[in-house]
Amino acid sequence: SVDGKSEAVKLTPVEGPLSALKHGMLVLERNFRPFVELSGHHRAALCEILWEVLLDDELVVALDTVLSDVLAGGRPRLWALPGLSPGQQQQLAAFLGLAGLHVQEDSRVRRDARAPRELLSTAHFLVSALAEMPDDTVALMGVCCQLHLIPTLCHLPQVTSADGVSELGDPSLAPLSDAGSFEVVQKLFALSHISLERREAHVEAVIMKRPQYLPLVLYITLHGLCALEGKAE
Amino acid sequence: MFAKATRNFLRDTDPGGDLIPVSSLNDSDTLQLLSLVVKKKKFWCWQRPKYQFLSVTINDILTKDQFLNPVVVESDFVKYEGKFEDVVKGTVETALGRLTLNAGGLGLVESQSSFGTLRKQEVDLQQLIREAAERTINLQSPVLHQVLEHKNEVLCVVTQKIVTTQKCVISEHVQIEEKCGGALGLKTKRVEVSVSEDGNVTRDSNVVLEIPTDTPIAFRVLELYVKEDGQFEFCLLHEKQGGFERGSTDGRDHLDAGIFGEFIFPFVPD
Repeated sequence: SVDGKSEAVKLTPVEGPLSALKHGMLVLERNFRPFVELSGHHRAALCEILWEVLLDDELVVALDTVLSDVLAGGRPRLWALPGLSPGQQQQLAAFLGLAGLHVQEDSRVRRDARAPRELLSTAHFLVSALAEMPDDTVALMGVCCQLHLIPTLCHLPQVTSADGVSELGDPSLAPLSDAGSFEVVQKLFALSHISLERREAHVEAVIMKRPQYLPLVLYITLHGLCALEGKAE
Repeated sequence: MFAKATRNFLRDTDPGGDLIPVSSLNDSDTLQLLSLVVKKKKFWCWQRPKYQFLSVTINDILTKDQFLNPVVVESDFVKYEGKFEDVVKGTVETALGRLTLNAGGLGLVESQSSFGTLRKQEVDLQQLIREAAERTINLQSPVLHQVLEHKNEVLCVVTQKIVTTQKCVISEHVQIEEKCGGALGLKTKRVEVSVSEDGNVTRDSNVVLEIPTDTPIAFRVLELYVKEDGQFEFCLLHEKQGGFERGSTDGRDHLDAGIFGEFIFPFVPD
């Protein structure tokens, strides 16, 4: 509708405080609900393989290609993907298996009829965002996972004021007090066109000029990883 | 590795432009002017479209005896030498050093590229459009069957390509640095492109690709809008979308756009 379109225009990331994104956070949490509803074992396995995938940006792109093909009704072949080593193909197959797909002996990928369709499209939602992140961002995201920073970063827009300021005294932001962690996050945000500065007792988070979709893509991946880590409830 | 090198090249020379990086060396043979390419429409607004080469040209799908003979214009494109500093490396080392992770490492990329002198080959569009005006596409062509099956695919024609004029070497360097008494393994991965003067590779590399002269590294396409009777037109403006004249569908599943509305789902496959 016309109203819907104007609302969408208002929410497109534009230069300004990070708090502008907070209205969309509930939508993202809802979209990743299928991850949260997985059994603990299933979710942990998916999370573990995703951490491995995050260290290899070529694998992220390959995964996006396969999932897009399947959702478009195709039955892609893993060995038709250019430049993937056998090890990478194994990692790919492991992820696909956990996302509700089955890799046949001829390497064709098909849907597992027992797996919920929502799980597959949610996995694609996350992977498609990861695949669009700038070079190095995915690896930095992996570091943030290892530093257990993801829930903090998801929460940041919620506690950011209209001026872009959030107090480091807020217990939910405690991990950002560490200088090393902060530097990693600062670089991750900079690559996603968000400026993050620390000023004594607070941090200032501002979306830069012409951010395109990068802040949104960053927050989709953060919420996806948060849901997989089981921290979204 | 090749995909990363070509993507970096375009990020430097044509940011936000119409050129598309070639993602696989295997596509080099099939990437000729007037080749047909399938563009897969994106599911979500933040995605870049994906392209798949068909090993035929538009002449192979035209109704009998209607071949197009385009005029090809060739010119210098650019002499390209780029260095992409690894802007995150130092920061991460500092952070990891302090936090002493035991993780298996992380992949960071530093690229240093030189494809040397590049040439641009392009079809004379005015002449092509004039010549194509009376032509029709044979929709019964076997080549088109699979494209027509998928409703989110658009047929495109290659109208421009950027090719190398020298042999180049693309190499990948993977380095693992032990830090903090071996507690931390930091893996860095670099992709470099260099002009091969004498064919020798002197670098200590894990993977090396040598790409020959005349290898396309980027291309440009025009989308086709094909009517039910086989008549077609080139989509010259960004607002004009290609495709086949038929019904609609979309594949969003359960995902909720909510208050993002068309912010998340602005591009519905036709």
